[in-house]
Amino acid sequence: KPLPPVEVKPGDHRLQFTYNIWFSRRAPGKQATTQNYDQNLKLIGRFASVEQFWAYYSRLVRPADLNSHSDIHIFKDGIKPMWEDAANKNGGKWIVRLRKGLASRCWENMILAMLGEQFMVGDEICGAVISVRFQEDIISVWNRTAQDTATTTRIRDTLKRVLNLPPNTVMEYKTHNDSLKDHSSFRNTRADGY
Amino acid sequence: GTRIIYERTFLMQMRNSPLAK
Repeated sequence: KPLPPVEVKPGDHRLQFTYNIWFSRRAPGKQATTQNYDQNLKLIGRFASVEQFWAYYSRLVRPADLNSHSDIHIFKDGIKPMWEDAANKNGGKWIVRLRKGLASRCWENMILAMLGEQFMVGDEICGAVISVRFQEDIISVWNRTAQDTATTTRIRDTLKRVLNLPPNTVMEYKTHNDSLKDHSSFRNTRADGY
Repeated sequence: GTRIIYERTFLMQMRNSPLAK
């Protein structure tokens, strides 16, 4: 059921959308299932203004300091960070793999671009995830309509610009439908230029 | 309505605002 609206104090800078912060951690080696993924997903905060965002963010652990197999998800209010959610089920995500050491800076740039509406794709963005893994960190940006090539191209180009990535960084797109089929988030992806 | 757009520099300035503490 929908959560109540987040109140914004007079004078606060309201964001275009309200967002929820989620955290999840998976025991390494354990088979991921929809059920245990759902159980591991914890809602840790909600914000609707720039001031509320910074109040949460300044208390959040930076990706570089998180244990492996942890994920932070920042999603628009009403959208659960699951493939099966109504807003996600026809969507997909851009995947950017980062070598260790880049995640905290890139993640911050990613969030600021999302909250600041720099993607200019209307309501297409659902949320973003930073996934801390053993040998790499992965940023993903989820959008509603995987088939909308104009939108996914625009998201990719904005991502490249705001993350300030090295020019040879490979970006991959994966539909949530494909993730559901092969039960994996980052395997069997479609490299940029498909 | 109008889309609320914030540039990165503005958001970064707001980080140090006492209101965000």
